Amino acid sequence: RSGKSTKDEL
Amino acid sequence: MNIFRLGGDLAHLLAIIILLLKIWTTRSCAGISGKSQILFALTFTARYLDLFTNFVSVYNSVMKVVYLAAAYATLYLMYVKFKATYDHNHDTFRLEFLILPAAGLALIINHEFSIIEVMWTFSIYLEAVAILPQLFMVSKTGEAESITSHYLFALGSYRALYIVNWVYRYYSEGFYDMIATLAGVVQTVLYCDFFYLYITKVLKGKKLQLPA
Repeated sequence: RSGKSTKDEL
Repeated sequence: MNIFRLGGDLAHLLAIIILLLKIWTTRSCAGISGKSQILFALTFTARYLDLFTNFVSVYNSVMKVVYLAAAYATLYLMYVKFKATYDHNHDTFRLEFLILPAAGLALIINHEFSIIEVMWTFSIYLEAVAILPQLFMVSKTGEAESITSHYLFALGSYRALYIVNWVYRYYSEGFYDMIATLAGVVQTVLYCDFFYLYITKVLKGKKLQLPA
């Protein structure tokens, strides 16, 4: 899921 | 990490530092919307709930702490230390008109219906509109100090650079996040008329005057 990997961004 | 995202983070950091310096050195928060600053503090709080549970990198954690500390320091300066200089009369945007729709939308459109994910989504939607009270205040006062317009330019550039980062990440690693991207586009579009005025006026040494 794309949402999860956003979490490496501020 | 890529140069677009790093550039975006540095532009964001620059904006926050410009604002703190402006308030601290002039000992005044005239022309600054306290309501937008409340929304930014709310945005970072909702987004960085995983500060202690999800370690990404030293850089990531340090920046999160800096953003949170700066946001609350700005609120302290505006609502406590230099409270007398806060321009209540022109900072009248109704926050509930921004917070409630962002919260409602986050409950409906999100990547996963979990507390952390919904709070993250809420922070994304809220950040997209958080500058509205500030832009509204500038339009009401009809002008902005040049330092304030530099602040807004850096702040607007940060998410514009993030959009470039998302395009880059899509082509380089197939990563995309429609929620963050669409909200980022909305957030950046809100600055467009300001960007135009900034480039055509402020960079020519004129004061930022909004057409009355």
